[in-house]
Amino acid sequence: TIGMVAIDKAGCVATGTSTNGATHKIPGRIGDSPIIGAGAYADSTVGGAAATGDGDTMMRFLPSYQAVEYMRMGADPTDACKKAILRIQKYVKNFFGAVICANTTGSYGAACSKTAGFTKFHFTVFKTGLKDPLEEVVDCL
Amino acid sequence: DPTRPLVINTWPFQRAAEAAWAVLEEGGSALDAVEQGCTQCEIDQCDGSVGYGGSPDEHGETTLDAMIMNGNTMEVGAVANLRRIKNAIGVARAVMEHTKHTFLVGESASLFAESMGFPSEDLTTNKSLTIYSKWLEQRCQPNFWKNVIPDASKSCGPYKPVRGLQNKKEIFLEKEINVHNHD
Repeated sequence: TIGMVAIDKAGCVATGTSTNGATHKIPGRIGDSPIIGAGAYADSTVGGAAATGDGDTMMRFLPSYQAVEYMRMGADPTDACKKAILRIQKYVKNFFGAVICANTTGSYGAACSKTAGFTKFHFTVFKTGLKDPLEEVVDCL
Repeated sequence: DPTRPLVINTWPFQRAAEAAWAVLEEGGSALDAVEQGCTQCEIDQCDGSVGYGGSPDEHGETTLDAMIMNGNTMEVGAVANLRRIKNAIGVARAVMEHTKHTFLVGESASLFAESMGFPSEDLTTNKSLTIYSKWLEQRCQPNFWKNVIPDASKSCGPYKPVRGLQNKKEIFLEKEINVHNHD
């Protein structure tokens, strides 16, 4: 699954997701990716967020919407992502998932939930001053 | 503003970021950037978890889900369980641009996509067929059923519900969702 947040020169924020979902899913099943506020959310007055992971769990907590709301309340993107992850962990300790966040001032961050075989989350950034995209990594909570 | 533009995406899908950045650098909109970035991943079949030929369902079919959101207008276009159409994010954009709705699903979403000019193609590949065949050989393991008979941890379906379940607190079951198999 890809989840993306883009902010253009005018400061407009857009988000998007695309996925083929879980392997061997029951036909008809969809995950969090196309659900607004779960897979991604955008508000140009604040920023944007996108999520990835176990969609059956994550879609119940709307982590992208939650992260944007945390940023609206003043959290920086990294903290907003962490809070969105911790909120899910209160109910599902070892869920598999990650959230990326960016705000309209150009700050960005990510957070993930640690599970077996998933202790770090890699994400990609392209920003002014770079010639190539930058791969960044965060340790999972 | 020196902090803009900006692209950030999940996982190390660098070509997607490059495609989105190329749009922004030329003065394009964030919406176009997201569409192009995700489209690139669909073409590249990023990680096997995006685009055609990945994550076959219990019938061996690949279906796609996508969503796009405009943070200026709060417009959204989304599609899910999209069949036979490779450019899922493009169809999501079309839902946003050409309907007053937000979310189309299943066969009807595919018919909408065809009416909007998206080509209808088989999303199956040799790789997805192999994944599906191996799963059948392994007695349909893993799967996402619970409280059914026959025991889904040992047998393929068809399944029927187990009767007489008592109300219990929901237990989040271990699932075969991981870095190679995710939303």
